[in-house]
Amino acid sequence: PLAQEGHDEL
Amino acid sequence: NIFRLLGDLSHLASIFILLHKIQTSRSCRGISFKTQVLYVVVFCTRYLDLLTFQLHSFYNTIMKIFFIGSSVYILYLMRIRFRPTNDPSIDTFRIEYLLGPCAVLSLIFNYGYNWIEIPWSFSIFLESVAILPQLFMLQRTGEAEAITTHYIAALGAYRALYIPNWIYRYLTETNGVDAIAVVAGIVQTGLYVDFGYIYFTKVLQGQKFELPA
Repeated sequence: PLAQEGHDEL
Repeated sequence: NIFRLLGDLSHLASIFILLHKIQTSRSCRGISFKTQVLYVVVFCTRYLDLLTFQLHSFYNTIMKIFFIGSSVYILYLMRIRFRPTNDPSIDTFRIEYLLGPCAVLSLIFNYGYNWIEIPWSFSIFLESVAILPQLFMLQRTGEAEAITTHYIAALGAYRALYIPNWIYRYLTETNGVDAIAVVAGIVQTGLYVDFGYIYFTKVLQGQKFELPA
């Protein structure tokens, strides 16, 4: 999931 | 992607509209101080990753610093600079009822039990309801200056644009979906629907923003 790569949305 | 970019620009625009409103009218009348406090809490808890210096991109970092800085500056304007124009007696939404449930939700739904992920999740839930004191105040007064409604509309547009952004990302990326952000985001956008309807049918037709009696 996105979370594992860090949150890339603001 | 274009939706994400337009969404972020709309968010930036909303902040500039608010600053413009306060500075040109030298008044923060009609603006909920509580909503602005909640936005400071949202930004400070969401962007804790700034402290790790493992930054995602230049764009994200600049935007994060801007959002924290501008939201704190707005509190300064409301509480110190233009304090006499701020009327707490109509800003009566109980934010404890928002903070508590968001804290509980963030402990249940998060991407990891640590000092970045739990506050991040909390900030996502809190942002989704942070506009409520402002909408509540609007409902109590029953009318608003046009510029205040432009501010809320720009925030609503920012949230609405994040939805096609997620659809686009779902179709073009293999990372999967950020379920917490998407569910909270859809709820948040829903809160603007009622306001948006009146904004489109009245303010954009040149009429005053007035709630039906």
